[in-house]
Amino acid sequence: MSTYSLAIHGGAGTILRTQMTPEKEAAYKAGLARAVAAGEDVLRQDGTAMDAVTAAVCALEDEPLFNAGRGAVFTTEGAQEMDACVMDGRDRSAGAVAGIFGPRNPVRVARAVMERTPHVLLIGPMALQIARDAGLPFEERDYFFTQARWDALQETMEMRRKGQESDDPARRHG
Amino acid sequence: TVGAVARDRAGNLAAATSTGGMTAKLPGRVGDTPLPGAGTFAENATCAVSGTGHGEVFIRYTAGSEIAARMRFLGQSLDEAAQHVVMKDLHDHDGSGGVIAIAHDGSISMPFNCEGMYRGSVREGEAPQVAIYRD
Repeated sequence: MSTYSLAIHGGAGTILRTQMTPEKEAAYKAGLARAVAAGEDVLRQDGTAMDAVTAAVCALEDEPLFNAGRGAVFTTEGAQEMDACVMDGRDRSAGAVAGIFGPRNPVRVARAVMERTPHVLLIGPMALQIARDAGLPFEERDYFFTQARWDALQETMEMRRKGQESDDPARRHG
Repeated sequence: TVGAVARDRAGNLAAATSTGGMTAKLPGRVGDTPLPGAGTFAENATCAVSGTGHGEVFIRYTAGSEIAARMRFLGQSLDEAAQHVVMKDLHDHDGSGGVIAIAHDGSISMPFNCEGMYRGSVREGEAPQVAIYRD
C-alpha cells in the first residue's frame, strides 16, 4: 500500500505583489485550501487518483477567482470558451473537451468523454451532448460571468485599439 | 487555468486540467490544457503533470510528456525533469508559466518561471500547504 499525494494549481503568471492585497491573498489561499481538501477527502477514503483530481478541479472551477468554469475569461467576441482534460496513469486513457460553454464543470465533461466514448478530444455540439447524456449540470450565462474578467477584456481590447497592449506574459496565460 | 495531480494509495497516478483560455483570445483558440502530453499527462511508471502558462509554447515543447520522457530515458528525478522543462525548455523559448507534478514514488514538484503560481499540496500524514509566491 502506497501513501497518497496531491498537488493543485490555480494558474500562474505575473502575480504582482504590488497588486495583491491581504484580503485578496487570503481569498485565493482559502480557495486553494478548499480544493486541496476536496481532493484529499477522496484519497483519505481510499478513493482513486482520478476521483481525487476530478474533485479538486471541480472545486477550483466552482471558485470565481480562478480562470476555469465560473470565472473563465472572455474571448474577443465577449464569449467564454472552456477546455478541460483528464488522463489516467494506469493505462493512459484520456478524455478532453475544447471550446465548450454551459456545463458547470468542464472537467466532468472531459471525464465523460473518456468513460463514455472511444475518443480522446471532442469539440462542438457533440461534446455538450455527451455532458447531457451523462446527466451533468448546466448553468446559464450569468453563472459564469464575473465583473473582473469582463473588465479585463475591455481593458485588453482598449489597449489593442490604441496599440498599447503590453508584452506582459500574464496576458498570454490561461 | 486550474489543475490537479494525484497518487492514490494503490499507487495510481492521474492528472486533470481545466481552463477558460486567455483573455481576449480569438474564438476557437485552444491551448495546451486539453491536449494530453502538453498541458495534461499521466503515466504510472513516471509521473502525472498539469501545466499553466503560455499554452502555445507548452504545446510546441509537449511539456507534460517531456517531463515523463526525461524520467524514463535519462533516469532523472521528477524534480530534475520538471525543473529542466519549465526553467529551460519553456523559459528559453518565451514560455512563461509552471507545472505541478507527482512522481510514481509520491514526490511532488511545482516549478514555475514567473513571479507566482497559485498552488497547494498535501502528502499523507503531513499538513496541507498553499502558496502564491516563491516563499
